[in-house]
Parts: sequence; C-alpha cells; structure tokens
Amino acid sequence: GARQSTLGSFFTLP
Amino acid sequence: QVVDAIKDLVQDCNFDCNDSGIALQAMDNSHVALVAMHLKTEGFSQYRCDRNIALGVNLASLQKVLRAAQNEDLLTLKAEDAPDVLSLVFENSENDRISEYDIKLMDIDQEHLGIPDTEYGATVTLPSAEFQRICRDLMLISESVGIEATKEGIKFSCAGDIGSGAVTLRQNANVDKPELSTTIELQEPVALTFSLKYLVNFCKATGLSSTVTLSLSNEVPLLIEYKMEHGFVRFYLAPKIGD
Repeated sequence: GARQSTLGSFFTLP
Repeated sequence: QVVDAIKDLVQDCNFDCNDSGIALQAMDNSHVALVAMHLKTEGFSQYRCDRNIALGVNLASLQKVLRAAQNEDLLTLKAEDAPDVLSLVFENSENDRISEYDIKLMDIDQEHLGIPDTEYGATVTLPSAEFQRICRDLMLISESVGIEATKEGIKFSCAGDIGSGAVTLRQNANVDKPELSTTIELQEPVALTFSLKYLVNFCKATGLSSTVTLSLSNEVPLLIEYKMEHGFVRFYLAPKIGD
C-alpha cells in the first residue's frame, strides 16, 4: 500500500 | 467550538496573542497533520494585547473549564505579563452570575513550520456537512481515500476488504443557497491519497462553517479550510505516496 508521508518533507523549520 | 475542533489532534499548544488577534499552529504527534488557527481582533467585542505573548495551554484542561460556560455566556480571557495562569470569566447578564476559573499555563517549546505559498492545482469548495458525510461513510470501508479533481468534478474513492466505494461531486451553483454549492477551480487535474482517520478528525470543525475549501496539488499536503466571519481554522495533511 501507499506510504504515509510526514509534513517535515514539505514544510520547513524557519 | 474551535477548541472542540482541534483538541483531538493536538494536546498542548501555544495561543500566540498579538495585535492581530489569537493564533495557533501545531502539529499532531505523528507529524502528519497540522492545524493553523487565527481568531482576528475584529471578532472580539474587546481586545487588548500590550505585548506579544504565547499562552501555553493544555487543550484538554481548557476544554474542561469551557464546559462550565453556558452557551450564551460572555467569555473573557485574561493573562498577565509572563503569566502562570490563564483566567476565564463567564458572565450571564440575565441573572448576574459570574464564574471565574484559572487554568495553569505551561512552557511549550513550539517549532513553527514555514508553510510555502502554493499555487494549488485544484481548489474545491463544498458544503462542510457533505464533506463530513463522505469521509465518515468511506472510513467504514477503507482507511485511505483517493481524491481526484478533474473538470468532471471531484471524486472521493476507496477500496477495502468488504468492497469499494466512490462519491463524485459535480460543480453546481445553488443560487438560493450558495452555501450548498460546489465550486471547482482547476488549474490541472489532481489525484492524491490521504488517510481517512485524519480527515474525519478535521471534520470536527464542521460546525464552524457551512462550507469547507479543499486545496490540492499533486504530491503536496492537502489544505482544508473552515472560514469563520473573523478568522479561520486550517488543517494540512501530508499525502500517502507510492504503492
């Protein structure tokens, strides 16, 4: 099945 | 209502108070979902904030205290500089009841994520109750939902052990009741897969707005927005990727 990604791959820490 | 909408997603979070109102940004423990909320100054009958301040609140504690308020009570929130507690006062003007509660605040080391400005491939606005219904129905069949936006409409589909299901909404304009319309702005076709568990959780915000807006682009987090008259609650959800 599909793998759940996390937001850390898309959003950045300033 | 706002606390109800987010309390199952995040436990402890900072209410950031400044000149523009009260804002909050927090991720769930698994870092799959993020909630961003803003209650603008204009939404308060009185608002004063002398210095920017972050109120670290346990939402379960806040919820317990808020349950002590009656629906039509006036609510006042107060905190001093460098506060240990958040004071809540509920007032009923009819029988002159005044209820006073304090909840302890906590230091929360919160990392604010930078959310890039995104030109979404598809932006879909639909009745929030309809979206809630679809998510709940499909969750009985599968843990994941495929969301496809094309010029034909927006299609929610899933497959599980007992079978499969799909709901397609076509664009429609309801002149008499615009809140029942479905609008689709499409730059390019989009197809993504998401966990229904999170979507059902976001739907706890349904009471905040009669409509919900889904913004989608391939391979980026879904943005779900519940707009209020003077603010918003937004949820971001990371997609499921690959097969």
